[in-house]
Amino acid sequence: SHDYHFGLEDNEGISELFDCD
Amino acid sequence: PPQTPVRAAMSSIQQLRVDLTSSGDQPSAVLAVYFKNCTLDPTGEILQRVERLGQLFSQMFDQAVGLRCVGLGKQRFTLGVRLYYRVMEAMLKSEEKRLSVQNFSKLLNDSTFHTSLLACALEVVMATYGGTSFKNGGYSGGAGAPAETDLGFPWILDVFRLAAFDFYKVIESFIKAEPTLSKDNVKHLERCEHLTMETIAWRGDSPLFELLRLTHEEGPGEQVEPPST
Repeated sequence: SHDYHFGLEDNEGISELFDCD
Repeated sequence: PPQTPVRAAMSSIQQLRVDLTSSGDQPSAVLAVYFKNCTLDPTGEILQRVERLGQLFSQMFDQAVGLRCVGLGKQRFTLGVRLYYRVMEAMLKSEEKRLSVQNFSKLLNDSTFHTSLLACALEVVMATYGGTSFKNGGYSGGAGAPAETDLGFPWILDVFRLAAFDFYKVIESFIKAEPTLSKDNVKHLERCEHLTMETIAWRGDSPLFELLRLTHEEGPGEQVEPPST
């Protein structure tokens, strides 16, 4: 219902962003 | 009746309260299992951090809005904590599915992650109460104004001494994990992203420059330009 642009790929998430993969 | 800014804000606040009715002020049973599955159980640290940041937030909030609103900061913080635990649980479920792991010890023991997530939850609560109009280069205004004109983004970053760069990292996952977020709140977080990307992350004291320098040292590349450039 909103037009936010999601930029993370399937292999990216909060774990990778905080360097915890 | 005709929609007015105040009526719209009251409706959004009511909706937020309804959405958070089922969420507790403490970690849920599901979250408790995630915490127990960690190599190093983060439960104590998480509860202590929430307590410490709660005192800080309430103190700064009450100081900013003045004596006539004492106690309001604590109420907002309580809503923020509910949203924080709720989004954390949804994020972990999603990560478990994506990565096929149940031990999130490193993430759940990362203070910056928790502070950023809690700040994002509070920003949603504050935006719901305070409206989402621009003022003086930041956000403020709306039904909660004028008393709350100084509490718009990036106020929360200063309160928690949080780098905009770290706050930015939780936004997309937060929106993904909380499908009940209103369109206005999604738009607000998107504007926080833009403001961070365009100005806040590039201020002279931003940790981004040190990170860029380290990245360049690891491999061949050009020199990082100074903040002034």
